[in-house]
Amino acid sequence: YPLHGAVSKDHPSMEFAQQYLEKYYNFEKNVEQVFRRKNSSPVVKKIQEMQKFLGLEMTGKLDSSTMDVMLKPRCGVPDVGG
Amino acid sequence: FTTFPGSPKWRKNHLTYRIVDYTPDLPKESVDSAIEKALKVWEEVTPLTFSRLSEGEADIMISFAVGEHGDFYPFDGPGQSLAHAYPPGPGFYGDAHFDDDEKWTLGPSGTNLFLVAAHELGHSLGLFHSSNKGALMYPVYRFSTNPTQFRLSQDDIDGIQSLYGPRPSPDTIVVPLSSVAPRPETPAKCDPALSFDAVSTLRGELLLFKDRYFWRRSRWNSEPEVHLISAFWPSLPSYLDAAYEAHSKDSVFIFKGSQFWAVRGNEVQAGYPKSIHSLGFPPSVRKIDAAVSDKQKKKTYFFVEDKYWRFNEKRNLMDKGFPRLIKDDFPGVKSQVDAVLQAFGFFYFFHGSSQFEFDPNARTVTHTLKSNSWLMC
Repeated sequence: YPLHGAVSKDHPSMEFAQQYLEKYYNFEKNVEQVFRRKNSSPVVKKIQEMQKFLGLEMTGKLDSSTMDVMLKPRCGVPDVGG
Repeated sequence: FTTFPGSPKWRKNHLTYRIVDYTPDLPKESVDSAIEKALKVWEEVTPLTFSRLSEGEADIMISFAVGEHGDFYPFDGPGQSLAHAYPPGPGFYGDAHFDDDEKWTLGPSGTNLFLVAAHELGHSLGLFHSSNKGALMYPVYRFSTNPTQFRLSQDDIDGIQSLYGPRPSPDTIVVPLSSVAPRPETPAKCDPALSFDAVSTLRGELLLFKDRYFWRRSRWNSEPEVHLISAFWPSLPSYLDAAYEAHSKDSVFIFKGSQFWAVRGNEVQAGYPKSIHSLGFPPSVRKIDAAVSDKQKKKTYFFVEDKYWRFNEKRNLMDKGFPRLIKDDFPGVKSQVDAVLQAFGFFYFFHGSSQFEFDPNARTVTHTLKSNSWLMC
């Protein structure tokens, strides 16, 4: 599944999104390796998991509505386990 | 809604909380009041009750901090993470931490302390996040309603009641609608179903406590006034258990849970709250239902379920030979007394919306009245 620029490593918000997913969705720390592999989609899945939880369209992309919600102040307790 | 993995919950219904430190953004009283209101949100839909400690270890320790604050979950400066809290349990579990890099406010600007506290205390009671956008436990902050009109969503109520069940008192019906039934701001004094939490005299006046309010009846103004308890005594809790005036000490003693406070006029005396067990109650007694002090005899009667104790105000000791059964010495008076008052040589026992006038000489109930008869209803 090619990362159609959805979350390509150089996406301007990728670093912020990575921190967000790690902090609130129990995303692994080694996201760098994940991006090197051609067919990896865990980060897309994680974004979809977050979008589902927050009631957003599950595009798997860091679209503006997703970024809007991620940039809003929130509770520091994670949304997923951990 | 979701609960934490394993659904941890408190194994008792009466919890203590302590505000360990304060934010410079708000006056202390405003923080106290916001936290008390946030706890009441959950108190109104569960059997849980809360009392505040001013020192020592409480179940829920509330504090403000910035950055790294000793729990490996550092705050992140202004914005994003506003606060966090831990599920029920010993030590730091149950505690709630607020990021003091936020601008804490009481209104829509900045970050509203009441709304965030109500959410975090949901965690302290065992609720995890909800994916329901209208729920208090939704993780993303939004100032959707003015705190004075705040209502829990049904999702929040279902979640907290899945852990603790509904509020037990028979006169409260859990509303199965999309939000908790709006509570009247002040209880209606002539509601025929009105009951009281506690009743006491105070320097010739009469105080009748209910929820967060009390009516005050004085000799020169037969029309009773209604006030917030916190308006006179900010540090006192509401939803009291009992109150009585020790005339020889010119003090009113206020009871809630396993604690009590001494009040002289408008002043809460230093060194309180104290534990009720310092009066001589056995550890099995977790709260008292009602109390009244006999002015002449200088003896105070404490009523707990179907028994009562007698306390010697001169010697500050519980009399020997107690507890005794209420029915043995106050024939016609039922257990679970809400409040007791001594007036005109009689004892008035309050049970729900009724009160029983008891003649201690004839040792019999002489009249049955409506509880709110003292409010000119």
